[in-house]
Amino acid sequence: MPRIAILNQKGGVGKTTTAANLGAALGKTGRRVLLVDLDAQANLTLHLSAGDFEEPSAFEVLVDGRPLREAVRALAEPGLALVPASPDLSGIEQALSGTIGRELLLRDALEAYETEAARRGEGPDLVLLDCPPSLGVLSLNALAAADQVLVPLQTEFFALQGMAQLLEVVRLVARRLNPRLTVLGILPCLVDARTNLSAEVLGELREHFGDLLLESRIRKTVKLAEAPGFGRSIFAYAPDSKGAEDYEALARELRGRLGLR
Amino acid sequence: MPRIAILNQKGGVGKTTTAANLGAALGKTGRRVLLVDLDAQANLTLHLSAGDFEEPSAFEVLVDGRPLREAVRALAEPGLALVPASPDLSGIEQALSGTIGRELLLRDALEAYETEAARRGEGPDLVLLDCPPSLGVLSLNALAAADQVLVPLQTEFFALQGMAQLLEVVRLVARRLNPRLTVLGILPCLVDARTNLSAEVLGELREHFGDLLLESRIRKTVKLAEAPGFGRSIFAYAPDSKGAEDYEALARELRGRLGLR
Ligand SMILES: Nc1ncnc2c1ncn2[C@@H]1O[C@H](COP(=O)(O)OP(=O)(O)OP(=O)(O)O)[C@@H](O)[C@H]1O
Ligand SMILES: Nc1ncnc2c1ncn2[C@@H]1O[C@H](COP(=O)(O)OP(=O)(O)OP(=O)(O)O)[C@@H](O)[C@H]1O
Ligand SMILES: [Mg+2]
Ligand SMILES: [Mg+2]
Repeated sequence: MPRIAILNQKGGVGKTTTAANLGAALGKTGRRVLLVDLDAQANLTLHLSAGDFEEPSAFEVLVDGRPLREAVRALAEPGLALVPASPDLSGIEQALSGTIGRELLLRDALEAYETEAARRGEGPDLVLLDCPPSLGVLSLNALAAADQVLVPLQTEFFALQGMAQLLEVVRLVARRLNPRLTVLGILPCLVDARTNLSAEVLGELREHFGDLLLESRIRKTVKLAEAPGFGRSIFAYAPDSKGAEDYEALARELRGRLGLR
Repeated sequence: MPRIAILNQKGGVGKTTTAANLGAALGKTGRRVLLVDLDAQANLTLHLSAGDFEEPSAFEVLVDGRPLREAVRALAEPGLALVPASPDLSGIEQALSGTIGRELLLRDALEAYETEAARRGEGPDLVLLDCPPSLGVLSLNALAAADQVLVPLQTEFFALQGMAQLLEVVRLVARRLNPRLTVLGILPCLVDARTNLSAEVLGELREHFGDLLLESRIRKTVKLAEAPGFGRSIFAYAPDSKGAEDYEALARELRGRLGLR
């Protein structure tokens, strides 16, 4: 059962938008998708209108050891469930600083949840982990729990700079904490095909990272920025838009790469 | 001597672009501006092409107690000097977790630097602190060291959500660590006047935050995204562009609000 961490320490590149809409694209074809919001901003939680911040959230699962099943909420979108974030997550580094194996807490919580849910025949088919814009303890928990990393990026100058650091962290986590971790792909988001900058950066990415670069592109389109205001995925808000088309194509490409039917 | 923290935990809203170009706008009128890059991504350091990551950086100043003056580098842009970041900053939460007064390290380093520099008659006229997209120990150091907070934001749905949390953190820092801290203003960045979403969010901001909302607007323009690739500010890269105009206007408005001539 694939677990995908959606991560880039660069801010504002489309991580949350990808978690919400890739999740919805997979959910609407009958799969059960579990989303986990690991960002203190709780943007994914807000995006899919589960923003009441009732306990337990991801914070209580990681810090107090609450079972994950107590934090899972059903969502209006077909096939989706969510472990919400809460603003308390911004204090998690301090809260976990003395905890043994602090980077492995999410992995253990997910494994316990999946084992128990499988016994009842109702586990998720796929897990998506939305990460904050940093390489701190929450992102490390995601990398240690996941088997794949999806890296959204914006096709602008700062995108190239951060990739080397990110891939180095992935390599270290794979070596020390999670040997099955691999990079699923690099996903260009917010692509504005009219600018030279975008084309230049895409060229550099292809040169440096070769086939890690996915075929899919998520074009910049205001409908994707409007959907969170309505608490919906792009499929519920604007099913015939470019945004829906692009996330549909991404779901198809990743199903191929993951070997899902 | 004003010290301004440029902060928003939301990622990709224009913090680094504002630090570089507001700094350059003030520097070219004869002021001495010290920039401090507190983000492990080191985007400000790269933006102004000081990206060789030699020690000491902000990391050694905070963790090893190296004097700030050893980390300050002169830049090509007139009037600007920089304390560079380094990727080591991503491990700072762990490095400082047991340190007494860990949120006050930057304040003490800046005070020592300014006192000594003033004795030689060469201190900065203004300090700008570029923060990472989080409310962790680095941003708290910036808030404890600064007397003003400038909040760049993108006029999109997630912008409104984060403001309440950010203002609450500013209030707590002002009460417990830094009584002189106030909000200088909220700066709309990446503004695309053609979309309804932008106009809607601006309306909500004016309603909720009143005169905290600055008059200035930074319009979305590809030249601002191209300038970092050349290691220059917008004034060196495209002096007649909308981006240069907007940051010039911002520098004028803030000089008025700060009572600088
Ligand atoms: N393809 C797109 N077209 C237009 N707007 C987009 C697109 N993708 C994302 N956005 C908008 O851009 C902003 C940043 O996207 P998002 O919040 O998903 O990025 P993020 O990487 O999760 O940010 P953070 O680093 O803060 O977690 C949001 O306002 C979002 O609505
Ligand atoms: N007004 C603008 N017009 C066009 N592009 C812009 C503008 N301001 C910033 N950008 C670009 O948008 C991206 C995000 O901006 P920037 O890196 O300054 O944000 P940030 O808040 O510092 O991000 P982070 O949260 O990762 O530190 C960058 O690629 C930058 O070049
Ligand atoms: Mg996000
Ligand atoms: Mg930045």
